[in-house]
Amino acid sequence: ARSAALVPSSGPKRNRGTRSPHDGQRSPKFLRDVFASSPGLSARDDFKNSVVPHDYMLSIYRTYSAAEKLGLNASFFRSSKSANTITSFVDRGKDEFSHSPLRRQKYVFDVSTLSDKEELVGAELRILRKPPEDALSSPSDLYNIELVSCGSARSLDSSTSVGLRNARNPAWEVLDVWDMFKSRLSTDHGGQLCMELRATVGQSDAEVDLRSLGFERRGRAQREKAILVVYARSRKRENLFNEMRENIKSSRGSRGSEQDTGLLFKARRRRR
Amino acid sequence: TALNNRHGKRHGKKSKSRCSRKALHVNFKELGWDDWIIAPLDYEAYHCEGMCDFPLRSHLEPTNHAIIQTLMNSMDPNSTPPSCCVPTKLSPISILYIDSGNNVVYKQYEDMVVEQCGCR
Repeated sequence: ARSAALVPSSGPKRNRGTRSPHDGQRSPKFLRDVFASSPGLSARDDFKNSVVPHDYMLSIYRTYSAAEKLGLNASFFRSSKSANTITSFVDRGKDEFSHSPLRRQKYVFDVSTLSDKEELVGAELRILRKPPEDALSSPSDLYNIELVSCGSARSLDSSTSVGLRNARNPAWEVLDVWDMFKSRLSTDHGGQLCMELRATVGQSDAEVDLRSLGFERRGRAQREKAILVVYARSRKRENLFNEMRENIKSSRGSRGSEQDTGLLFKARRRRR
Repeated sequence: TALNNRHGKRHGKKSKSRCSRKALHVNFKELGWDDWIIAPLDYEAYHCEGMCDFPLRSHLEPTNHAIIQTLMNSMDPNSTPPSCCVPTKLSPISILYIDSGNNVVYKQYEDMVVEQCGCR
């Protein structure tokens, strides 16, 4: 038996959180472990295969289901912010491919599927920093990475800054975007959350090339992409049929061809 | 004395066993839910089955009403059926699934596993 990866309460502060790439991210063997109790994974539906669950979400699932077996409730863990629903949105952005330095990197997430029946309790952006061999190393070795709402001329409200010590090692940077998220909720942005990443070194305000710090998007595997993680607590007992109904609706929408409709009919009959 | 009442009969054979928790393995693949549930693909849910007949055992935690109903049934089976063998304690499970926006979601669902059965 492997101990559940429970985050100790004295763990690193959320917005300073540079994690080693293995914290919460497991090797492929971990994937087999997680699904060991669920045979037939290889026969997964094509629709589902197109979505590769992020290692962080698998780690969340494994930790909290192991805790359940110990009789603990997921919402007891500080890292879950007393949430019982955690939704991940994988970064689908692309950097403009050019040789000019990448001063700002835009992250846009469509969060319109978040249920308004749930109380949101936290949000964070997790970005894996993979420094190139010739990584920059400033004498102070202290870089500041900041997230600002798109269109902000400077790091205005709800910017998050994280010191990057030893910028040479790969690490998951965890940026708390809860304030930005709340301000977006208050002013309707139609389900879009847009943030810009920028980095400065030491006390200067000059923006550094993000590629040299390891934020290049090109060539990343699905599980190395940045994810926005939103924590929510459902006020009433979650009803399984909500999701089932949602999925029937969305599979009806996404499948058009005759063959698929046949599948849909079969799937619907099976579900009934 | 509890009389032999009609309610024990099921599929032609008498189910003598007292109210207790029995196995119920749930396979989401057989339910046709494996195209949106990532994990677990199966789990042990258990179910409650058996007789709530007189005298009721204390571990079945009967309500006062169930005690009265059981007494009434044991005196006159035609007056009322015996009380019911139902879950009295349930626990949650975690599910990792794909939502309608193709996002991976972790959710804890309450009342998914029977921990205890009792007469109500």
